[in-house]
Amino acid sequence: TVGAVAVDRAGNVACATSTGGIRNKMVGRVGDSPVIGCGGYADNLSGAVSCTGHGESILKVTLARLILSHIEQGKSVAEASQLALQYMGDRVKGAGGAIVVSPSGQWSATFTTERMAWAAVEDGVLWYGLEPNE
Amino acid sequence: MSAVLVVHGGAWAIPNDLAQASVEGVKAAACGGFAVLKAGGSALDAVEAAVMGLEDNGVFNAGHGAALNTDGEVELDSIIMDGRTLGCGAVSSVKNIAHPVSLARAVMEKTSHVMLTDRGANLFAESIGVATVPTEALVTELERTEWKKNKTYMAGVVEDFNAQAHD
Repeated sequence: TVGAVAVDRAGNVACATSTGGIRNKMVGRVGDSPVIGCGGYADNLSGAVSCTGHGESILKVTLARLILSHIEQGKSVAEASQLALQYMGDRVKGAGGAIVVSPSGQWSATFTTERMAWAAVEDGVLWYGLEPNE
Repeated sequence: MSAVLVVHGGAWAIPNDLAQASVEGVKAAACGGFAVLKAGGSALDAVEAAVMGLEDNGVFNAGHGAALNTDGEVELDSIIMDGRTLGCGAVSSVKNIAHPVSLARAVMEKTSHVMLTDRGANLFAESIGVATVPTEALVTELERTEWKKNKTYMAGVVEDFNAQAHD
């Protein structure tokens, strides 16, 4: 799965996610990626999220919306992502990752799997990582 | 207000031989998407451009690097959402489409629906003149090799996701 989130100079946010699914999956099996509120969600009032990971687990906790609800309650984008991924791990033993951007330009790349390739550009500076806590 | 763009290339046990290419791929996609923002483009345009860049890169499990299902087919899923209007478009189990994210955007902008699936998504693509590509164009040699190995030695869908499988 791949994804992107952005906030533009006007303060509008957007998200996008795309995937080929998992190898050898049942015909017709759909994971979280195309499901609104799970594989992605965007709202100028709270932020934009794109998720990746174990599809069925992300669906069960509606991970993208869960992250934004934590942000709406005042958490930072990093805290909100960590809380939501922790909840998914505890409740349905699923692992995954999420990238988040807020309308004010806060951003995070958080994951509970072994690795997640990510990159961010802010004010022309490029950030990127692969390992946990990088 | 500073513009920001973040991309990901999937969260899983990325093997060492894909690590470098994965990092290079997400860096390139982030720069490509940010160029749209820098030129004054919208966040929606930027995320579409960034994800298209990743769909074109066979390193990632989307578009031209898609995984094969148990029948050896490619079934692609995608979503795009506009935070300004809550407009949203998605496709699922669509076949032979090089840029599912652009088809998802067309669903958002040309229909009153949020998601179209399978044959319906392909009929919609055809109705708006989106070209199809052969399945072979969407599958790398590595994926075909791994799929055959998977088929031969592991019955059913690999579920030990946290260590072996990817999404």
